[in-house]
Amino acid sequence: RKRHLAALVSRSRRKRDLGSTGYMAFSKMVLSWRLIGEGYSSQLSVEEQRYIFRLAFRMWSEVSPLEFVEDTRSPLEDVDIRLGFGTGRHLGCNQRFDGTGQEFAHAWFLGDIHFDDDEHFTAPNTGSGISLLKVAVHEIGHVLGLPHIYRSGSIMQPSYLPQGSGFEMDWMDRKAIQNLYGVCKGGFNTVFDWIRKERTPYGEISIRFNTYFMRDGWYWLYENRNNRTRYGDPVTLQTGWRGIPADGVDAYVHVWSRKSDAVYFFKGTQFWRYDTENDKVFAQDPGGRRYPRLISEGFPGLSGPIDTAFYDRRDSHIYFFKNRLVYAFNVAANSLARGFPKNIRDVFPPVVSGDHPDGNVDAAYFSYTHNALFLLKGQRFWQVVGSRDRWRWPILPRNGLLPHKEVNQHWLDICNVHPTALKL
Amino acid sequence: EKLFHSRDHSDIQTLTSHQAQDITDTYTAELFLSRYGFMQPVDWEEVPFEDSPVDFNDDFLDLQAMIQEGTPTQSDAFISALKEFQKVSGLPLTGVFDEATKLAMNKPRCGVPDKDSNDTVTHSQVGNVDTDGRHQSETVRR
Repeated sequence: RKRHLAALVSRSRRKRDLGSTGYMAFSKMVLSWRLIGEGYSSQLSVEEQRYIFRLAFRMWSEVSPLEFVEDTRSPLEDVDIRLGFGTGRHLGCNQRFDGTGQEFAHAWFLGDIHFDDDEHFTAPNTGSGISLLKVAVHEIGHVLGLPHIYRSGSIMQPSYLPQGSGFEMDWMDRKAIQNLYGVCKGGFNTVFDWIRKERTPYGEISIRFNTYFMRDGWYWLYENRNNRTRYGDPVTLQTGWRGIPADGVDAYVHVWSRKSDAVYFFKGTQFWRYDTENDKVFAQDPGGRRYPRLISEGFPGLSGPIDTAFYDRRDSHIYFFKNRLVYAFNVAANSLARGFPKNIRDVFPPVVSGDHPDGNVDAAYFSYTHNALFLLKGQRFWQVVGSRDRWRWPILPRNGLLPHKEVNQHWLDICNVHPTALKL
Repeated sequence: EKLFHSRDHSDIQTLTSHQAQDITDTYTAELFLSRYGFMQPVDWEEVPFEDSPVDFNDDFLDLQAMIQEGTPTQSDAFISALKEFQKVSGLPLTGVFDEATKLAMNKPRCGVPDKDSNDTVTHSQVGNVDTDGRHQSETVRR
């Protein structure tokens, strides 16, 4: 059985291929993996082992464009990454394990990972033993093309260091894998800063915010101070935002003034108001009308679907974007502002001729971190000229759009995972 | 099963025969350095399978035998390899198999060689990444 396994695997082993780029990596972005049946550990349940490997692969997905899917059905030679445990001579491998101590695992570029089952592998956050998660993440790094890295804190250090609580991929490890596979890209349905009111120990109200990016049925919390997403994201919309459409939204608006504090989500021709106290959508509005409601009813003069929207606290208007038009909605008057809709270029003129999204904007995002409004479309964004910008450069047009930049170079590592990895 | 009595298996008794050989002297240290590519880079990708004509363990055993028979190895090569290991391990570059070096060598570690003859991208070449992931021409020295 070992020789048969070795023959199966050796046929599919790919030689290193520098290709034209001069570096070595998988050429596809969705990779399959399997914990082979002959290679289960005797120390953890099979389900525990598979869970840990799912988590390990997901951790690489969270920082790179790669996605991993567990494949338990295809012929073994069709599986991209094969994992197994063994002792001494194992799994048809020519590299013997040495018993307890020293070598705990090894891996080959583009294929196999073997773990020495004479080591005391343990589940995450277990005090003693060797963290299987940490070892798996390290070995997967080799399979993906990373060598050992002699930097304190790197997951690719050759020696094992006991896992502290909250072991995660650090900045340089992210850049190392992105050096091989590129950065994460993609558009978003909406981006917003969620305002929270908290009471300090002294009884005072403090205003805090968190930044959220939403794409289809997933979302990420973006930690601006750390230039990355929250560890473990993305999460399904249903997990964090109860009652809004599971497959995604078009827009988020927070109407925040002295008289009003209301959060709305928009999708298609409908909208919902969100109950921030109870963390779910309201069942009905104050007038007894059930949500979702039609946009055309809640915002006279406007009809869905819309591309995106934002609330401008300067003039207490909601700006809705729909194709090439912008609708300014006067919240107090509950009607469209005079003269609207207008062409987006008239409302947000380009600072540099020709550098403009020209409509069909994905998201309009006011960032409290940057104190600026951004329009996002695809992988690009345009910052809207603010009052400070105009004070410094009076020649800039009001609400002008500064030259575009790339979303993935401003908000980093907002990466998809394979849908099967959303719930481990 | 492996015999245990504690709930968390922390008392698992391991047989001596399954214990990895500790690095205790210059002989075993030289084996270590050779195994992980510090003496010379290892062609790791040619190692893998039982039917492969390349047998990493046979080459390794040849080195063991050579050392055991007293065939003089290149001591300069050993010192140089030792210093390289000390350097990447953040140890003082004594070139001597001292306690700190012995401790570092006996830590649990990955079996992949540190010096692979196929490596073209090393930790010292992490540079700027453009949006297509291409490695830009400027390298960054650590």
